[in-house]
Amino acid sequence: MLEARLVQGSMLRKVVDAVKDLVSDANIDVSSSGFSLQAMDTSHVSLIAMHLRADAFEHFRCDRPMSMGMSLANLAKVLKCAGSDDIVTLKANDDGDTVTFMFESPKEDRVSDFELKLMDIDSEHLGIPDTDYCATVTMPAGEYARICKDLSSIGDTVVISATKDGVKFTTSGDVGTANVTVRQNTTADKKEDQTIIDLKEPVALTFALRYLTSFAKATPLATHVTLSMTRELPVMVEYAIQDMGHLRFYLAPKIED
Amino acid sequence: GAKQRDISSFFSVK
Repeated sequence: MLEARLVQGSMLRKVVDAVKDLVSDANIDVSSSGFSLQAMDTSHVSLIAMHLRADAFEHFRCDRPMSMGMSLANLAKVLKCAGSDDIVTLKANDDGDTVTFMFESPKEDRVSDFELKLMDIDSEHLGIPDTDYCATVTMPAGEYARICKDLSSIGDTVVISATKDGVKFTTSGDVGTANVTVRQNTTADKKEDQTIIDLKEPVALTFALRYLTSFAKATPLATHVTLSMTRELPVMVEYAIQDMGHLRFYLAPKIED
Repeated sequence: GAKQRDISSFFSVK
């Protein structure tokens, strides 16, 4: 049996809204450690890895691990019915084919419940090794979203190069070329405006902008996003889900044959 | 030009 009560229920909607355009159906795996989701997009170019820790929940009971397969579009429809400040409680039986979402208003004057049908989904689970990244940049999430949007209007692919001078995003297309350089800024008055670059070795990688732009749908989750890069390996784009977990996107680079 | 790699080629199947 599963029972999980999340005071900040809107976090769930933000996570689902961030990934539902990349992945249509996914298993949400639940165990005593919490909720996790791992899924590749249909083109197998990117991988989503989400984890919400059990201690993020006010109440968490999971008697045995279970995989809840669901349509993320349908899950998004259900979560959209929750008020932005509602407390969300999930309940499911071990061998059931549904999961119930209960939404409670903060003043406890409105309670609703929605039962969502589960589905069987075959999914490959990939092992993601810990990587020593050459370059890690933590920047305001809004700035990342803006760079992706601006460059997408010019080109389809972006070269992200990290050097001691900063992190440069370069694209080109029919219109011409565009470069945006982000430099370390740890003196900004507001912490949410700060950019931190940790460079061990210079690295440059090429990516499809379409995916990087899609990842920016997670912007409402966090003030900052962290990009981690190593030569010839996928970039990891990570949004912290407050102190409750993380949403990570891995994007395979484009590599010369 | 550069070729798009498949993400699963970077990670092992569990």
